Amino acid sequence: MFEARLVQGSLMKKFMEAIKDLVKEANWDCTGTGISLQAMDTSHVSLVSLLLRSDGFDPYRCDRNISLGINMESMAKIMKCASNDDVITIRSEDHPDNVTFVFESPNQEKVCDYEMKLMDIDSEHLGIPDTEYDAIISMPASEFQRICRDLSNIGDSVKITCNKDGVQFSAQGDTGIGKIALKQNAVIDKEDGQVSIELNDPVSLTFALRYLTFFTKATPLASTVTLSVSAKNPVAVEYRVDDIGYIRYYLAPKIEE
Amino acid sequence: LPEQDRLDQYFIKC
Repeated sequence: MFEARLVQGSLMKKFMEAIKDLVKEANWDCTGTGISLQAMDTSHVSLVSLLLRSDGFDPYRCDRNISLGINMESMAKIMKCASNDDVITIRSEDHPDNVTFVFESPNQEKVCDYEMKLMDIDSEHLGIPDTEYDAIISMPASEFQRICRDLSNIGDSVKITCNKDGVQFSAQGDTGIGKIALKQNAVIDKEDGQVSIELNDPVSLTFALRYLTFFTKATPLASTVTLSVSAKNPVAVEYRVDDIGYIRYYLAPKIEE
Repeated sequence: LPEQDRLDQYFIKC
Protein backbone atom coordinates (compact mmCIF):
# COMPACT_ATOMS: atom_id res chain seq x y z
CA MET A 1 0.00 0.00 0.00
CA PHE A 2 0.88 3.65 -0.21
CA GLU A 3 0.53 5.99 2.74
CA ALA A 4 2.03 9.44 3.24
CA ARG A 5 1.19 11.54 6.29
CA LEU A 6 2.00 15.22 6.13
CA VAL A 7 1.94 16.88 9.56
CA GLN A 8 2.01 20.37 8.01
CA GLY A 9 -1.01 19.65 5.82
CA SER A 10 -1.28 23.27 4.68
CA LEU A 11 1.74 22.58 2.45
CA MET A 12 -0.32 20.17 0.34
CA LYS A 13 -3.05 22.79 0.02
CA LYS A 14 -0.44 25.31 -1.13
CA PHE A 15 1.12 22.91 -3.65
CA MET A 16 -2.35 22.29 -5.06
CA GLU A 17 -3.01 26.00 -5.43
CA ALA A 18 0.35 26.35 -7.19
CA ILE A 19 -0.53 23.89 -9.96
CA LYS A 20 -4.28 23.69 -10.36
CA ASP A 21 -4.62 26.68 -12.70
CA LEU A 22 -1.84 25.47 -14.96
CA VAL A 23 -2.39 21.73 -15.19
CA LYS A 24 -5.73 20.04 -15.80
CA GLU A 25 -4.74 16.47 -14.98
CA ALA A 26 -1.50 14.71 -14.07
CA ASN A 27 0.04 11.62 -12.56
CA TRP A 28 1.37 11.89 -9.03
CA ASP A 29 4.22 9.38 -9.10
CA CYS A 30 4.78 7.75 -5.73
CA THR A 31 8.06 5.92 -5.11
CA GLY A 32 10.40 5.27 -2.20
CA THR A 33 12.02 8.66 -2.88
CA GLY A 34 8.81 10.56 -2.44
CA ILE A 35 5.96 11.99 -4.48
CA SER A 36 6.75 13.71 -7.76
CA LEU A 37 4.74 15.23 -10.56
CA GLN A 38 5.68 16.51 -13.98
CA ALA A 39 3.10 17.99 -16.33
CA MET A 40 2.71 20.50 -19.12
CA ASP A 41 -0.14 22.91 -19.52
CA THR A 42 -2.59 22.06 -22.30
CA SER A 43 -0.87 24.35 -24.81
CA HIS A 44 2.57 22.80 -24.11
CA VAL A 45 4.08 26.20 -23.41
CA SER A 46 5.00 25.63 -19.77
CA LEU A 47 5.93 22.71 -17.57
CA VAL A 48 5.62 22.17 -13.85
CA SER A 49 7.77 19.75 -11.90
CA LEU A 50 7.51 19.14 -8.19
CA LEU A 51 9.01 16.84 -5.60
CA LEU A 52 7.82 16.05 -2.10
CA ARG A 53 10.60 13.99 -0.54
CA SER A 54 9.62 10.96 1.54
CA ASP A 55 11.52 12.30 4.59
CA GLY A 56 9.15 15.28 4.66
CA PHE A 57 6.33 12.88 5.64
CA ASP A 58 5.81 11.08 8.94
CA PRO A 59 5.32 8.23 8.31
CA TYR A 60 5.87 7.49 4.61
CA ARG A 61 5.22 4.04 3.21
CA CYS A 62 5.37 3.01 -0.45
CA ASP A 63 5.44 -0.77 -1.01
CA ARG A 64 5.22 -0.50 -4.77
CA ASN A 65 5.77 2.38 -7.22
CA ILE A 66 2.39 3.74 -8.26
CA SER A 67 1.03 6.57 -10.36
CA LEU A 68 -2.06 8.32 -9.12
CA GLY A 69 -3.83 9.85 -12.14
CA ILE A 70 -5.57 12.87 -10.77
CA ASN A 71 -7.89 15.57 -12.05
CA MET A 72 -6.45 18.70 -10.47
CA GLU A 73 -9.72 20.58 -10.17
CA SER A 74 -11.28 17.68 -8.26
CA MET A 75 -8.28 17.33 -5.95
CA ALA A 76 -8.15 21.09 -5.37
CA LYS A 77 -11.81 21.02 -4.31
CA ILE A 78 -11.08 18.26 -1.81
CA MET A 79 -7.96 20.03 -0.50
CA LYS A 80 -10.08 23.11 0.17
CA CYS A 81 -12.02 20.96 2.66
CA ALA A 82 -8.87 20.61 4.80
CA SER A 83 -8.22 23.23 7.46
CA ASN A 84 -4.83 24.92 7.48
CA ASP A 85 -3.74 23.22 10.70
CA ASP A 86 -4.96 19.74 9.69
CA VAL A 87 -2.64 16.78 9.30
CA ILE A 88 -3.16 15.33 5.80
CA THR A 89 -2.70 11.67 4.93
CA ILE A 90 -2.75 10.36 1.34
CA ARG A 91 -3.50 6.66 1.07
CA SER A 92 -4.07 4.12 -1.70
CA GLU A 93 -3.78 0.44 -2.52
CA ASP A 94 -1.02 -1.06 -4.69
CA HIS A 95 -3.28 -1.21 -7.79
CA PRO A 96 -5.49 1.72 -7.03
CA ASP A 97 -8.79 2.83 -8.55
CA ASN A 98 -9.20 5.40 -5.80
CA VAL A 99 -7.11 7.56 -3.53
CA THR A 100 -8.13 8.55 -0.02
CA PHE A 101 -7.34 11.84 1.65
CA VAL A 102 -7.68 11.96 5.43
CA PHE A 103 -7.73 15.30 7.26
CA GLU A 104 -7.19 15.17 11.03
CA SER A 105 -7.61 18.20 13.24
CA PRO A 106 -4.61 18.84 15.57
CA ASN A 107 -6.46 17.50 18.63
CA GLN A 108 -7.81 14.56 16.55
CA GLU A 109 -11.38 15.41 17.55
CA LYS A 110 -12.37 15.68 13.90
CA VAL A 111 -11.34 13.27 11.15
CA CYS A 112 -12.46 13.81 7.54
CA ASP A 113 -12.13 11.08 4.96
CA TYR A 114 -12.46 11.83 1.24
CA GLU A 115 -12.19 9.16 -1.42
CA MET A 116 -11.54 10.26 -4.99
CA LYS A 117 -11.68 8.26 -8.22
CA LEU A 118 -8.42 8.03 -10.15
CA MET A 119 -8.00 8.51 -13.90
CA ASP A 120 -5.89 6.65 -16.40
CA ILE A 121 -3.57 9.38 -17.69
CA ASP A 122 -1.20 8.63 -20.52
CA SER A 123 1.37 11.34 -19.92
CA GLU A 124 4.71 11.67 -21.65
CA HIS A 125 7.68 12.35 -19.41
CA LEU A 126 10.15 14.97 -20.58
CA GLY A 127 13.85 14.89 -19.80
CA ILE A 128 15.15 18.34 -18.94
CA PRO A 129 18.73 18.70 -20.18
CA ASP A 130 21.35 20.19 -17.86
CA THR A 131 21.76 23.77 -18.88
CA GLU A 132 24.58 26.18 -18.14
CA TYR A 133 22.54 29.25 -17.29
CA ASP A 134 23.70 32.75 -18.25
CA ALA A 135 22.22 34.21 -15.09
CA ILE A 136 20.68 32.88 -11.89
CA ILE A 137 18.62 35.49 -10.09
CA SER A 138 17.39 34.94 -6.52
CA MET A 139 14.90 37.35 -5.05
CA PRO A 140 12.08 37.47 -2.52
CA ALA A 141 9.16 35.46 -3.93
CA SER A 142 6.76 38.25 -2.96
CA GLU A 143 8.84 40.76 -4.95
CA PHE A 144 8.66 38.61 -8.09
CA GLN A 145 4.89 38.25 -7.62
CA ARG A 146 4.56 42.01 -7.28
CA ILE A 147 6.61 42.64 -10.44
CA CYS A 148 4.49 40.20 -12.49
CA ARG A 149 1.30 41.78 -11.16
CA ASP A 150 2.43 45.35 -11.79
CA LEU A 151 3.77 44.73 -15.29
CA SER A 152 0.63 42.78 -16.28
CA ASN A 153 -1.09 46.17 -16.11
CA ILE A 154 1.23 47.43 -18.84
CA GLY A 155 1.65 44.59 -21.31
CA ASP A 156 1.33 40.88 -22.11
CA SER A 157 4.99 40.00 -21.89
CA VAL A 158 8.00 40.88 -19.80
CA LYS A 159 11.53 41.34 -21.01
CA ILE A 160 14.05 40.19 -18.41
CA THR A 161 17.45 41.77 -18.89
CA CYS A 162 20.30 40.77 -16.64
CA ASN A 163 23.75 42.33 -16.67
CA LYS A 164 26.44 43.41 -14.22
CA ASP A 165 24.28 46.31 -13.03
CA GLY A 166 21.43 44.06 -11.93
CA VAL A 167 18.22 42.77 -13.41
CA GLN A 168 15.54 44.73 -15.22
CA PHE A 169 11.97 43.65 -15.90
CA SER A 170 10.19 45.66 -18.58
CA ALA A 171 6.85 45.53 -20.35
CA GLN A 172 5.27 47.61 -23.04
CA GLY A 173 1.74 48.00 -24.30
CA ASP A 174 -0.66 50.43 -25.90
CA THR A 175 -0.51 52.77 -22.92
CA GLY A 176 3.26 52.92 -22.62
CA ILE A 177 6.26 51.24 -21.05
CA GLY A 178 7.04 50.02 -17.54
CA LYS A 179 10.50 49.19 -16.23
CA ILE A 180 11.48 47.76 -12.87
CA ALA A 181 15.16 47.53 -12.03
CA LEU A 182 16.59 45.56 -9.13
CA LYS A 183 20.16 45.84 -7.93
CA GLN A 184 21.98 43.18 -5.97
CA ASN A 185 21.76 43.84 -2.25
CA ALA A 186 24.93 42.01 -1.43
CA VAL A 187 27.44 39.76 -3.12
CA ILE A 188 26.54 36.03 -2.97
CA ASP A 189 24.09 36.53 -0.14
CA LYS A 190 20.91 34.54 -0.40
CA GLU A 191 19.34 35.60 2.85
CA ASP A 192 15.59 36.20 2.76
CA GLY A 193 14.77 39.58 1.32
CA GLN A 194 17.95 39.73 -0.69
CA VAL A 195 18.39 40.00 -4.43
CA SER A 196 21.39 38.08 -5.64
CA ILE A 197 22.61 37.45 -9.16
CA GLU A 198 25.09 34.87 -10.40
CA LEU A 199 26.03 36.22 -13.80
CA ASN A 200 27.98 34.28 -16.42
CA ASP A 201 26.84 36.26 -19.46
CA PRO A 202 24.57 39.27 -19.91
CA VAL A 203 21.20 37.98 -21.13
CA SER A 204 17.88 39.38 -22.32
CA LEU A 205 14.75 37.27 -22.92
CA THR A 206 11.03 37.86 -23.25
CA PHE A 207 8.34 35.76 -21.56
CA ALA A 208 4.54 35.70 -21.43
CA LEU A 209 3.35 37.35 -18.20
CA ARG A 210 0.22 35.18 -18.21
CA TYR A 211 2.33 32.10 -17.44
CA LEU A 212 4.76 33.78 -15.03
CA THR A 213 1.69 34.94 -13.12
CA PHE A 214 0.49 31.32 -12.90
CA PHE A 215 3.90 30.41 -11.47
CA THR A 216 3.63 33.04 -8.75
CA LYS A 217 0.72 31.04 -7.28
CA ALA A 218 3.58 29.16 -5.54
CA THR A 219 4.58 32.29 -3.59
CA PRO A 220 3.07 31.09 -0.27
CA LEU A 221 5.35 28.03 -0.42
CA ALA A 222 8.70 29.80 -0.22
CA SER A 223 10.27 33.09 0.78
CA THR A 224 12.70 33.07 -2.14
CA VAL A 225 12.32 32.38 -5.85
CA THR A 226 15.15 31.61 -8.24
CA LEU A 227 15.00 32.49 -11.94
CA SER A 228 17.55 30.68 -14.09
CA VAL A 229 17.81 32.25 -17.53
CA SER A 230 19.84 31.39 -20.56
CA ALA A 231 19.71 32.75 -24.12
CA LYS A 232 17.22 30.89 -26.32
CA ASN A 233 16.32 28.46 -23.51
CA PRO A 234 13.30 28.10 -21.25
CA VAL A 235 13.48 29.98 -17.97
CA ALA A 236 13.41 27.81 -14.85
CA VAL A 237 11.47 29.36 -11.96
CA GLU A 238 12.12 27.50 -8.74
CA TYR A 239 10.55 27.69 -5.29
CA ARG A 240 12.41 25.59 -2.72
CA VAL A 241 10.14 24.44 0.06
CA ASP A 242 11.77 23.97 3.47
CA ASP A 243 12.22 20.39 4.66
CA ILE A 244 10.26 18.72 1.86
CA GLY A 245 11.22 19.59 -1.70
CA TYR A 246 10.53 22.06 -4.48
CA ILE A 247 8.26 23.20 -7.23
CA ARG A 248 9.81 24.27 -10.53
CA TYR A 249 8.24 25.78 -13.58
CA TYR A 250 9.68 26.08 -17.07
CA LEU A 251 8.56 28.51 -19.74
CA ALA A 252 9.88 28.83 -23.28
CA PRO A 253 10.93 32.32 -24.30
CA LYS A 254 8.99 34.35 -26.82
CA ILE A 255 10.78 34.40 -30.13
CA GLU A 256 11.90 37.86 -31.17
CA GLU A 257 10.85 38.70 -34.72
CA LEU B 1 4.03 40.66 -30.50
CA PRO B 2 6.62 37.86 -30.52
CA GLU B 3 5.33 34.32 -30.89
CA GLN B 4 5.17 31.99 -27.91
CA ASP B 5 7.35 28.93 -28.34
CA ARG B 6 6.27 25.46 -27.25
CA LEU B 7 8.42 23.61 -24.72
CA ASP B 8 8.53 20.26 -26.51
CA GLN B 9 11.38 21.25 -28.79
CA TYR B 10 13.66 22.13 -25.86
CA PHE B 11 13.16 19.03 -23.75
CA ILE B 12 13.73 15.39 -24.59
CA LYS B 13 10.85 12.93 -24.62
CA CYS B 14 11.66 9.99 -22.35
